[in-house]
Amino acid sequence: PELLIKHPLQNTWTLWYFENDKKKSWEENLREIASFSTVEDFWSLYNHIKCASELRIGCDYSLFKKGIRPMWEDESNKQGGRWLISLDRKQRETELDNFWLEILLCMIGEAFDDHSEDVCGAVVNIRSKADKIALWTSDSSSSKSEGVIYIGKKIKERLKIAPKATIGYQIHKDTMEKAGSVAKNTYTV
Amino acid sequence: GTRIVYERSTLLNLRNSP
Repeated sequence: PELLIKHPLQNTWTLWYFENDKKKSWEENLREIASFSTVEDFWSLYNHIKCASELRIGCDYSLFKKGIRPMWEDESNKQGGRWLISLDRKQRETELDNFWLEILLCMIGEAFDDHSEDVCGAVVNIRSKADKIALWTSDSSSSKSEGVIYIGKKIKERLKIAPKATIGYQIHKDTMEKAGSVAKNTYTV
Repeated sequence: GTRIVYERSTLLNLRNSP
């Protein structure tokens, strides 16, 4: 039975891919690839696709709960924000793929306990200056701060980020307003 | 309610499942 029955996930997840074709709009460049709801189907997909570090500059992978589009405008993301991890060029070779896989395993494995409900998805951006991995949550208000902080601490723990290093949480509304420059951190851990 | 939680090691062990 262990080999015959797939292991169900708490949520169904959808993988998205973004490739920057300047002739098309941002939304047209965002493509839904596949959804899965078991551990085996996650691995079938993950084992089949390029690692994030092999993507061309300007490309993204996103993994979001089914029904949530990987954009600020989605109902589930509008009031939310993201924990952001920036990586330098050296880290693309050494850490990027490990970090991205770890974030995926946290999400599909529901590693954030009761606060897993607040997780929307995660995005990895491959860029010339700095790659970014971000975990998006649905509610950045102070009433949800405990959950946001819990998620941030769990990310640090699972990614083995040094205690002295900090990661920041940015509200999407701030990121939208500051397009092109750095949004402020509402929380840090 | 209940939630389906998987430890990291469990997920990794299933990576090469047939």
